[in-house]
Amino acid sequence: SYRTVADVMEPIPTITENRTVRDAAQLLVEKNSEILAVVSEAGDLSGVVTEWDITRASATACAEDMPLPEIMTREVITAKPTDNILDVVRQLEHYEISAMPVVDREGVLGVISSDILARRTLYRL
Amino acid sequence: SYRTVADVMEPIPTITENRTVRDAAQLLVEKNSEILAVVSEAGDLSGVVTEWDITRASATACAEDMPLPEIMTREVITAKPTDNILDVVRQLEHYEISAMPVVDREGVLGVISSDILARRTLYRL
Ligand SMILES: C[S@@+](CC[C@H](N)C(=O)[O-])C[C@H]1O[C@@H](n2cnc3c(N)ncnc32)[C@H](O)[C@@H]1O
Ligand SMILES: C[S@@+](CC[C@H](N)C(=O)[O-])C[C@H]1O[C@@H](n2cnc3c(N)ncnc32)[C@H](O)[C@@H]1O
Repeated sequence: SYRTVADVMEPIPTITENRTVRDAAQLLVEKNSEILAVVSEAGDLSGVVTEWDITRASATACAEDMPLPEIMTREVITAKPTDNILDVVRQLEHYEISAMPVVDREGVLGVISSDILARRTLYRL
Repeated sequence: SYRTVADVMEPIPTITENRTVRDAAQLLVEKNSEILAVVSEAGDLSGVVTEWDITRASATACAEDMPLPEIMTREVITAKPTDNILDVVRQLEHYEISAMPVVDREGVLGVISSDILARRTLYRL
């Protein structure tokens, strides 16, 4: 049975800050992911981009050439590989988000999301 | 305790077929919804649009003026108000979707989604 994030997390696609909204949209579609980890040149997590951010950009203007720092969320809510998955569920609900990058001191390890949790734990009813 | 879709469904924003990707993006943001029901002039459900469709449109080109029939999904997977919510959970998982419009013979009544189910049922652990 699944207890911690490390048991169920999956790979997360990453993209560098100098890319555009269109690059992000292409990567989300190509990897069939709902979230991207945005990384700085040094490789550190600098933000996240989800379909929501792409949608919000599309609501205002032709945003495809806009650089990612203009749409990404910089205050990233992350999980640790040792976190208990029930705590993750409550956090996702509390922040009204669907996914969190999983990080440790070495960097980004993967993603944990309500989709993954639904598929692998709570929906095995 | 919750048993059927009717117990937990919520309103779904609707948009007419003659609108554009940008209109859809604006409505999704304004209503803080992940899905729109697209309706014909007669008021019948003709498709759905989600952030995924907007993201996919943004991956190819400046799609903001594109009319909705070009990006919407026409084969809509729907739920009935009398459906059992566990069956809904399995259907969402089976089709890899997050939400379904709820319909009866009179038309679109609302939406049921994994978010709603998480908030109101399975995550009350
Ligand atoms: C409030 S959520 C609601 C919609 C959707 N379910 C989602 O998670 O994208 C949308 C916003 O939350 C941000 N977001 C998503 N996951 C995040 C995370 N792990 N940390 C910080 N912000 C996050 C996105 O960048 C987006 O701006
Ligand atoms: C395969 S899902 C995966 C991403 C996301 N969780 C979602 O539901 O949009 C994305 C596609 O499914 C379609 N879709 C979403 N809900 C649907 C529904 N109730 N019936 C038919 N298609 C649906 C969307 O229009 C989009 O093209």
